[in-house]
Amino acid sequence: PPPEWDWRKKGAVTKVKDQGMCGSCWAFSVTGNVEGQWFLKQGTLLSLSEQELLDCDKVDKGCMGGLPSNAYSAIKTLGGLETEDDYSYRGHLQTCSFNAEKARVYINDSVELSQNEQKLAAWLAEKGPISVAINAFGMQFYRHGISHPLRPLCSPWLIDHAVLLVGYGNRSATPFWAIKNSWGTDWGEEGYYYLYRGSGACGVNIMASSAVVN
Amino acid sequence: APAPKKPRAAGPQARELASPELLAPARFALEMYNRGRAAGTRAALRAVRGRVRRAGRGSLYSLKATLVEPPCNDPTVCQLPISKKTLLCSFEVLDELGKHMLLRRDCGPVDTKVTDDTNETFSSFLPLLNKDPLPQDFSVKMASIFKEFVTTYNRTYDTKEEARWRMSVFANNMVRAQKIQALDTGTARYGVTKFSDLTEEEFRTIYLNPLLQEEPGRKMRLAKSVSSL
Repeated sequence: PPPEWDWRKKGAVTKVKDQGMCGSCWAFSVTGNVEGQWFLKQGTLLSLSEQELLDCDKVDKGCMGGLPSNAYSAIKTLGGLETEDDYSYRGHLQTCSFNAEKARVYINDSVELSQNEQKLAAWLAEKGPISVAINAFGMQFYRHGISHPLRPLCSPWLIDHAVLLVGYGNRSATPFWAIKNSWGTDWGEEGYYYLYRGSGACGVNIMASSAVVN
Repeated sequence: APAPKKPRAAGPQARELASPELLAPARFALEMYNRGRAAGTRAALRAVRGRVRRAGRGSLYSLKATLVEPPCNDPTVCQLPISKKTLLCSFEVLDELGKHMLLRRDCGPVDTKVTDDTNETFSSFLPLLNKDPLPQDFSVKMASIFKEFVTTYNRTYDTKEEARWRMSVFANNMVRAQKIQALDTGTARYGVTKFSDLTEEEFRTIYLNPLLQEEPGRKMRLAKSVSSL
């Protein structure tokens, strides 16, 4: 992979969103990935609806949590995603009001990505932002800088938060992943979290996936 | 309460106390533990021991208390066998001029091997940090930081009691953030965030996604790595 990459600089990432008091990180992680895939294949950056997933993905559990793999499947089954403007985020479960005629984005498939961070970086640089899930240890109090908790405290087996890898690089020789979070811009570095790259910190490499847009 | 032990050498400002001196902070900790519970469902204090560090106008009590939960009286919700549950709790109570604040609360059943969560892990990693004396104006500074937090993040609390409880959660969280900071090997800085007045449990319940580790999800095909495309 190139030594550094940042999809934000290439216009593939929408502004940081806020999931509010709702465990809907899985929906934000997936829409972020689909936004990136659609941009790379179609050349248009659209902000997509998480509320549609909350309301209409019946396999996942809305604010109680969900899985990206199920969400991709729901997007395929429903027939696409509406935009944020057409199906706005409310942060709580509502009756599904998806309108197929308003769907602006479609996916063809979804794939699981390698657990090798080098390969993930290579994939990201070529193919776009990646949906991942991590152990959120310490994130309640994270302000800025590259987070690298001791491994026993941030076990890869206790994954509890889904986010979006949008880039990677090095800061003063410390390798990092640039991670788009969904807790608003008044958290972290303007809504972004920086995590140590190369040691599987907090399980960042365990559950990487992406939608496929043909 | 068990007989007071001989004071141990634990630094110039820490000393083990006889039980009567621990009663006020222990009762306060118990009151906090039972907060929101109806009469008849509250835990009782069976034994307490601990030590104190004094600094300036404040005293920090580190307590080990045994609590007894009352037997379950509602047959529709009781788990069998119906018995009293004994808990071993660690409390840290700050007392400044007679005003108490609960900084830490870890409880677990006495008969389980692992009694608690990450706070215990921190304690085992950081025995020295726990013995550091508190700054003289600890609670004054904390109140000032909390006030700034409330303004910055537009927090409103329904009652004074709620505000006091949130401040004690906030203070506890600042200690937690400091410990996380000490255990981070990167360049990250931890401290006050918009989530600083939430307990760890509240934060997990509201913002995190336990399904990610609990459910296998739909199987997806493995992507080809870019080098082999």
